[in-house]
Amino acid sequence: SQTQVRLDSFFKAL
Amino acid sequence: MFEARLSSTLTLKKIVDALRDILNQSTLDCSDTGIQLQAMDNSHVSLVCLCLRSDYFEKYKCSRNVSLGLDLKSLTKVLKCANGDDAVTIKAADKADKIELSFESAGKERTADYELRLLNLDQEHLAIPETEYSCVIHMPASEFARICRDLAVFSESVVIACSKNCIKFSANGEMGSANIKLSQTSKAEVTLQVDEPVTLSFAGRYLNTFTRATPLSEKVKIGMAADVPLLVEYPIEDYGYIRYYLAPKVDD
Repeated sequence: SQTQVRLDSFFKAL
Repeated sequence: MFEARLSSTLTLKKIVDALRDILNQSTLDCSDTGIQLQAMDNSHVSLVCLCLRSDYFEKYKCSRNVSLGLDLKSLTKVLKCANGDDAVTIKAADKADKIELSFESAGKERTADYELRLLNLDQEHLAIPETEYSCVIHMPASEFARICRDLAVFSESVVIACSKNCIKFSANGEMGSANIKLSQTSKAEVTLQVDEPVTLSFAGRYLNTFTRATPLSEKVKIGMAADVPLLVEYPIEDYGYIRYYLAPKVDD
């Protein structure tokens, strides 16, 4: 099965 | 003071349509170079960026930077009051708590003014790193929309596999499976620039949401690289774009 990754782990908050 | 005029309300309707399935509310950042919007969906899986340069507008004036917090449902309701071929002028004073939208009919015999209350949104901005995509695909936006729609019937997940020769979209579910392959065409409707083959899995419902931008653009650009979010970009003529980013699904 697969897990949906969140974008926060790729793009950092400014 | 911010003031921007578009000769056709239809364009603005299309832009809002491309945003409102992902976002309920968002902040439009206006500066003298143009307008920008960046926001994630509630689940933080996808992100949309809108960029429109000031020269896209028939008239554009922004004496100081303003951030306009908009409720997209309310904005849609106001835009429904206008005809597509009406010209639209958006105005906001500095530190305003509302914007004014004025619609002028093509023959200038009818004008209609609406005020829309602004929201004070606490919105975080994300730094999107410059990415060298190992696969860059250009294809007709309508073809991408059709593929996303057709695959959604089969499965929640869509696998996109891009190699030198073709891009393959697959969905596999209880009902059965679907595989759609596109090769580069001689007429350059589909182009593939591939440094490294990439295969990634994505939630189909987000891809379908992105295709709401199809009426804005003939072409769509897709960028893929291993272990980074998918890029789906719809150019808005030569003046800007709507970019969507989608985090991949990973194997447990």
